Amino acid sequence: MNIFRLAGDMTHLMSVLVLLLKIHTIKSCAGKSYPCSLCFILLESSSGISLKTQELYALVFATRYLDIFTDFISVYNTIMKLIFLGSSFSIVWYIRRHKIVRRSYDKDQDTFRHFFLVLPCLLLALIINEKFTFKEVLWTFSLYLEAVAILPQLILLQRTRNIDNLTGQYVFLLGAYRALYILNWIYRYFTEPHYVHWITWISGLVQTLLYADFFYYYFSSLKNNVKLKLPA
Amino acid sequence: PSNESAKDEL
Repeated sequence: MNIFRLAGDMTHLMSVLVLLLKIHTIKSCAGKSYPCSLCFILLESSSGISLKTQELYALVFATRYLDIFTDFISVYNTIMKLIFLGSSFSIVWYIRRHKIVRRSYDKDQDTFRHFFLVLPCLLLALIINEKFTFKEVLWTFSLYLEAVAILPQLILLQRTRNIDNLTGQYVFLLGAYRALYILNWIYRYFTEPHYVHWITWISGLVQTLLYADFFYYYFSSLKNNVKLKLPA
Repeated sequence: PSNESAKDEL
């Protein structure tokens, strides 16, 4: 474990917590007897969260952590895997099933056919992998899928007029975690002999590059202290 | 090289 990977995991955890906070806000808001102004805005405007991206991430974790009960690495590793699995599936459940949260989900805008991401990633994992076994192919699939899982969310943000802070912070933290992982891979490459994993590295690089334009607009909005807006 | 080392990450 090195500082870059720990920072990356904490950033990833933060992104999940921000999303859960946002869902809690929507839930508690609608529970009020009087429609406060914030509540009214929250419930009327779409949450800006892409269910498609959340479903892709649940699939990423489900295929990434197949070995959670077979290969014990550390308590930290197991706990974090359980947190990511539990949070990603519960977020999908909230947006799909929860009577209040689902109202803030704008399915007409979140139209990305994520099936078009799943299939190519699966085919690619069957062709390019480190070992042609069931677990290894699915693990490789989860790396390819995670690299593109943010696309439905980024496209939804372009369509969303006013991106609220929590959603913007969620996407930022999600992008930052993989950028920190790249630093972790560089660190491990120079400190551990034989630590070479091209598939992981290239997938992580592609994933981070997909956030490049979002990072640009995110930092610009911070610098100019204006509302985050992605060009359509 | 054991590719298990890649599996110790999340």
